[in-house]
Amino acid sequence: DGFKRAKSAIGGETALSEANIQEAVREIRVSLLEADVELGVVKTFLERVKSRAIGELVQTEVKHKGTKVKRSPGEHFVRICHNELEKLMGSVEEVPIIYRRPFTTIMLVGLQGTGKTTTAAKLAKYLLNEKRKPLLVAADIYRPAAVEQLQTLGAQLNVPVFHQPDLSPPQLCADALREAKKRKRDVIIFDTAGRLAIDDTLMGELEEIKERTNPTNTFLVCDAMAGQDTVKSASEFNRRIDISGFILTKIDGDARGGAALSIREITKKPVKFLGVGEGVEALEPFRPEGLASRILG
Amino acid sequence: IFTSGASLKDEMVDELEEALLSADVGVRMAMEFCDRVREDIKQKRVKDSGDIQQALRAYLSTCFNGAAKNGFPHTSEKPHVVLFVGVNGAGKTTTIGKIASQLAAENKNIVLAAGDTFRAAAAEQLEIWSQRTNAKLIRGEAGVDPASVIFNALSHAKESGVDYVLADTAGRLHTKSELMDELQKIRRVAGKACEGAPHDVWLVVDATMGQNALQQAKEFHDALGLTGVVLTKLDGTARGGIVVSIAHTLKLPILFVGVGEQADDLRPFVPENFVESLFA
Ligand SMILES: Nc1nc2c(ncn2[C@@H]2O[C@H](COP(=O)(O)OP(=O)(O)OP(=O)(O)O)[C@@H](O)[C@H]2O)c(=O)[nH]1
Ligand SMILES: Nc1nc2c(ncn2[C@@H]2O[C@H](COP(=O)(O)OP(=O)(O)OP(=O)(O)O)[C@@H](O)[C@H]2O)c(=O)[nH]1
Ligand SMILES: [Mg+2]
Ligand SMILES: [Mg+2]
Repeated sequence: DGFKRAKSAIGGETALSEANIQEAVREIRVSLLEADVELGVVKTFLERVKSRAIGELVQTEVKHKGTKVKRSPGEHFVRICHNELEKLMGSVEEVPIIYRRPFTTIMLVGLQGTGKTTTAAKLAKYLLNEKRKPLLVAADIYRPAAVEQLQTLGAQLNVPVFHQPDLSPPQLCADALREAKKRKRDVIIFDTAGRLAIDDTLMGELEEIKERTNPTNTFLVCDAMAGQDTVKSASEFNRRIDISGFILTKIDGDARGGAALSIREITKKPVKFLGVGEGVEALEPFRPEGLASRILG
Repeated sequence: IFTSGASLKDEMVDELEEALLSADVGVRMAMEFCDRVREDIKQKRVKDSGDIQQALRAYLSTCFNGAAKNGFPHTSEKPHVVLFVGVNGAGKTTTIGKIASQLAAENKNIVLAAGDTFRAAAAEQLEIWSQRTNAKLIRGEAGVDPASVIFNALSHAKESGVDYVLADTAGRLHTKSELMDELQKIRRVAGKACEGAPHDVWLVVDATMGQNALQQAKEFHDALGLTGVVLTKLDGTARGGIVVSIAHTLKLPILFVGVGEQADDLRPFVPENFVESLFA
């Protein structure tokens, strides 16, 4: 084995080893933590990539834009990490919204202030572009002027907003299905109140909405600037209401967005959309390449 | 057998380092403090494992020494103007509501300035808080220049002997230079309307924020000169460790913590309790 390694070194090749990638592993660990990737996820991700990479034969020199450049084992390891990260973040053909007849339902959930109400309007705009007929449902009865916020956004888009005073959120969502049928809308978007994952009563409310309306899509709306705790709340939301995917908002800032990797790794659910600004057109179906480089930094 | 004592202490430091990292304390800062403790152990400055957590606690507590200010500013200026700034969804508008509620309980005369003229139903949201707290609301039409609302609010407050003006602004990412320019204009206009205003500029930070919060704080501080920080959503599981770096690097006082969505869910920030919670 030592001979094989020496021989391949003479031939411009070397094998990746624990020793020659140690420095790179350390640097990537710090980089991922600074990118807000969850501590446990950093460990398991690096262990997995190391076990895949160690023993692999790599070129000590590579052709880069026509000239020969040296590439160290550490640099090779960084490339392997990048590829693994991209693979992890999911494939592009992931269809962002699952449609169903006679109507599709989308339930938006998440912690306080992550961008659910704004995202509901953005999804309505996206659906209009897809030649669908969305109906927005203002099911946040707690936050001051939450209903007005969604109604204002709906009016700007010429999309109807369903709300009735004195109804509980589960009742509102159930009644919305009838409303959609009446108004011949084919996609219904439920905007729910922000809540803590540890709030048993409010998490129960989400379970009840889910039970009564059986939504086709349940999206967890997460802030791209979120830190280590995001995995805890995301896995709790997933455990209680089985999310179909998540939407990462405020990616137009300079937060590295490592929360996306953590949530993906722990829940195994895909990123569906990215929120890239405050306007209603600022929503993009998810693409993994950009995010992988940003997280690795 | 001889090394087991040393490795037990090393393990303890490793565990504490992980606790700090999981609490969103700055990565470099957490590693640096833990390296200092590892050195203390080597140099026998730390004798037993009970001292390890104490050593770390001491390092962390020094981060909050740079600014001793605490509690609500009791002031001789009238009106005392506080400008609330921060990124989208951090909890600015709700925090204003909570503070208005506290000041109203002390029989203070308050004006709320609806300086968010951009986001849908922002003024309506603040209006509900003004009704709950008996504060006067000064607002404008949606889309008007926010500086004009601030100007009107301060002019009114000066004429009417108001004690405090709490000025709301739209959430904004620190990476958007035109929005940071807008805040600087609001600041200038406030000073024109009322000499010395804004007397306080408070950054509202969400406890769920990760490492980017330090960059946010730096940019807002460079643009406006912050005088304090409010940490919100501490009633969740996030521990808000990023304020350690913010306090340490920018020497800013952490004034209050938000612990819920209702009017009385605001507490003064207590460094000792906070440092303890990082190890939880
Ligand atoms: N820059 C940026 N801001 C965003 C994005 N998405 C939402 N926002 C802003 O984030 C703030 C909060 O958005 P909301 O839609 O009110 O958030 P929410 O999740 O409905 O809040 P709660 O209902 O209180 O839980 C607002 O200022 C939005 O304009 C985004 O992708 N980029
Ligand atoms: N659990 C909890 N929620 C909070 C706290 N402070 C604010 N919130 C919630 O966070 C969400 C956003 O609060 P806002 O006051 O609208 O935040 P903002 O910074 O004014 O948002 P923009 O103006 O859109 O940038 C609301 O749902 C609030 O009820 C807190 O201390 N704890
Ligand atoms: Mg909302
Ligand atoms: Mg606000």
